[in-house]
Amino acid sequence: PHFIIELPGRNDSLCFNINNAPGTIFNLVRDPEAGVFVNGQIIGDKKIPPDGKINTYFWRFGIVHQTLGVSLLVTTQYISVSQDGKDAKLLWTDTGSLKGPNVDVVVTKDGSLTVTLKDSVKFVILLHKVWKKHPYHRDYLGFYTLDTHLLSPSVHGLLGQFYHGIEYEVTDLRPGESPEKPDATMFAKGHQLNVTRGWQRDFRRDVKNGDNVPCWFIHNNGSGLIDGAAADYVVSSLF
Amino acid sequence: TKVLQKRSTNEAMVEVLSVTVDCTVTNRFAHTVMTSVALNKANTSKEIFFDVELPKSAFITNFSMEIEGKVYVGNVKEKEKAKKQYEKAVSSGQTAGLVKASGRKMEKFSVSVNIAAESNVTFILTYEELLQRKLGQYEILIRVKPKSLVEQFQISTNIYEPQGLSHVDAHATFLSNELLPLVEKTVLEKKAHISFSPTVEQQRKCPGCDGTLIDGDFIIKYDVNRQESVGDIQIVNGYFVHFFAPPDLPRVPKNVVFVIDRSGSMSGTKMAQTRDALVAILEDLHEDDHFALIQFDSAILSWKESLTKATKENVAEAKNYARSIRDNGATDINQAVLDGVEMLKRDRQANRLPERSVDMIILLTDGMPNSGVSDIRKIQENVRSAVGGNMSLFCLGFGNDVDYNFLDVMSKENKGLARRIFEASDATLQLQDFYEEVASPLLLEVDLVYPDNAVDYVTTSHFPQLFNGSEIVVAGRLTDNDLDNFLVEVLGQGFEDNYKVQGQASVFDWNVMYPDETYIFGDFTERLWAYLTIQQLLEKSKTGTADEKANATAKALEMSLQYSFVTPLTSMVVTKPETEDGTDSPLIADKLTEEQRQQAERLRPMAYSRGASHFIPAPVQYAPSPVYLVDGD
Repeated sequence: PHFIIELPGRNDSLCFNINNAPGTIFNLVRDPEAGVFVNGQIIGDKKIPPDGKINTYFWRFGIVHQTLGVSLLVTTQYISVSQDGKDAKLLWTDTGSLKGPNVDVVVTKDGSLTVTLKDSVKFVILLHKVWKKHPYHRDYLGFYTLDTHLLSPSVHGLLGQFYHGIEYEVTDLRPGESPEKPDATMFAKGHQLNVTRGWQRDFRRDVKNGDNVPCWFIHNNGSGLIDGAAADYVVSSLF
Repeated sequence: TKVLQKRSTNEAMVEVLSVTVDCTVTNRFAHTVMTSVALNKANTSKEIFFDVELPKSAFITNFSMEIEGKVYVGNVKEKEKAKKQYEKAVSSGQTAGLVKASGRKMEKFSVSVNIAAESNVTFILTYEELLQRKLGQYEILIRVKPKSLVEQFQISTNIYEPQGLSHVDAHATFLSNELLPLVEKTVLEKKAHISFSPTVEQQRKCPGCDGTLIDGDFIIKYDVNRQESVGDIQIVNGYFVHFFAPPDLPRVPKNVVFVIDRSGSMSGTKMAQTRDALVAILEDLHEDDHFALIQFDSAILSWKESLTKATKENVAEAKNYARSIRDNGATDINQAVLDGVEMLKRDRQANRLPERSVDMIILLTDGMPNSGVSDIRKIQENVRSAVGGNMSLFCLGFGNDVDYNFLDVMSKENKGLARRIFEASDATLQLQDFYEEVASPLLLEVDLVYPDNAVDYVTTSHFPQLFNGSEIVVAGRLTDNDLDNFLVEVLGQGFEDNYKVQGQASVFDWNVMYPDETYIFGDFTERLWAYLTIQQLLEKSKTGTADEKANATAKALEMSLQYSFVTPLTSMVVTKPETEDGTDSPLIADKLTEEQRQQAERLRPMAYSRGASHFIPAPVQYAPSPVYLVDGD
């Protein structure tokens, strides 16, 4: 899966890929102070494609708000919401909504899920439907955090560590391997990184084709941009 | 973080009591009044800011501040004279210029004044604009960014269109499911009322927090019923305005040569977006159309020697060719455009093009010519001489490095127009939209004729084309105020026959149509005429001989002062109350030209320290707040 960190204040975006063995669960957001945790599990293609490149995508997310007593399990099939011991299940095949004292959930049929957790965070999960008989690919999910301003300063995780901004500088723009994608040097978090200008897709407006977001691409699983290594974010379970 | 803390402390001491936007549209002429009242709750004096954004096609007509019962009113002055007044302020380091470019469609007007403890201030800004019909509708764009919760917030729009409204839509970029039902829309046959007035609780981003949901664009789109024959003419208070856009006219086939810059500076996103747009545009060509593709850097390369009929097979072939265009080399605009002109002329002479069809060149370029003829005056002269008034030239200037003025003048000298294409992820759509606007000519060489003895000071009444979805507007003054009607004639060249219609214009009785609201309209038609005349004079001041330019400029200035319009030739000066050191400091509202907007964008800080700017297009913008996402490829 690809990560995009949009920085409208700088009129720019950063992006990187994180890949690992299918089945791996990554921590995306971790805010013990606010009690918010988001973990996601990746899945691989049905079989190894002819080019030998194994694609991985997120297919399940576990979301917990400890303080509010809310948890959600979002898979490519259904959405399960649990609050104070009461469970509710929604299917992607129907448009529906749930309005609780602490959580609002809105599902549009085979499209998107919007979750608003009271006084903390708002996010959207997109369902990418793939033709059932596709020889390699299968359905997968995208996770978009829209409003994070109420999370604590200590929020972390693969996405969470960027919620309060990031300082970086880009210099030494030079031709890259592809004429359309120049390379440059980025200084971020005390590291000097070789980055490439590229594009990644934001699917919120057009779930089929996406919109190209120009961004600085950080190689090697975001090494140097993310704190530590991707392996540091592997957790044992969704909850 | 420190800055944010300071701002929030200041904001807590300043309460915005009300923000109201009142927009009245009559015959496409929009008069908007933005009013904001703020209270300084602190026990010391505070600086209070008034930041608003207005459409760049609008002219500011008034600005006032009321402080402690005293009203400070703006006066429109000649720019040079106003400059002298604020030179002192500039030399002492104070900011005098208040209007800045803000994105593609808007300009930002900012004022700040020092307000005594426990006092309030009322800011009132008025601006006017003639709404343009594009792709079959008019658009009213109101940008609201109150930054904090407002006790009384209201947007109220009244539209009066005597022709009758065919549809009215209202939406806003910040509307959630909760706010949506608060948009009230009442549409009658000839008038519409749209209002939006959320309470403080409804504005709140989340329960208990101070953030506001109201941040973005409130957009109203509408169209009027189209009139057969001569169109719609209104005579009000000694002025007339004529709207011409008849329904159901067949389109005239076109012969279009796409001249595409593929020089090195187009590399990367711009080239990719150009290819994508070309493929989509080619797909939209009508089978009756003829087209050609010319790509250029320092060399000129034609897809085919002559124009090709837009059959499915030819379009498919052309799309493959368009996909193969790659960036390379320098920029020879002169030869590329001349080759396009030559190709159209050759095919005309050889009778390869339909007799009744329109010839046009669409030039897409991102930079200054630096190969072949590079003197822009010489290029303009060469192109004007080659075209000889026989075809239209449309120019698309891609990005911030292009000399827009050069393209603007060259287009206007050749019956066309120029448009800026902003470097962003939607550039492909911008290119397509522009093409769509000019893709369907309905009439050529349109003349609107009025009796000489009945009218004078008539705005431009000859138009090279009428495009589907657009509208021709002409206004003028009646020489005889007692005139009750006059004869109007419209002539043009249509698809099969010459177009010729006549009609009678009658004085419109607003008292009958809008009996309860006649007081609103006042001098709307006269101001519409003045606005249109000034716009056209400003255009004329860019082309023609030195004398013609000077005359147009002088007349535009005179009218801007007479009608109190802040145009690129005038400034509005408001004298702020005395500052603590005992000096008055004038505030200045200016009007930017397209070149100044472009310059401002070039100077905008970028997210890198050095390197070629054309590598860094702006990211997709959905919301002002950042988005963090993870998704699959």
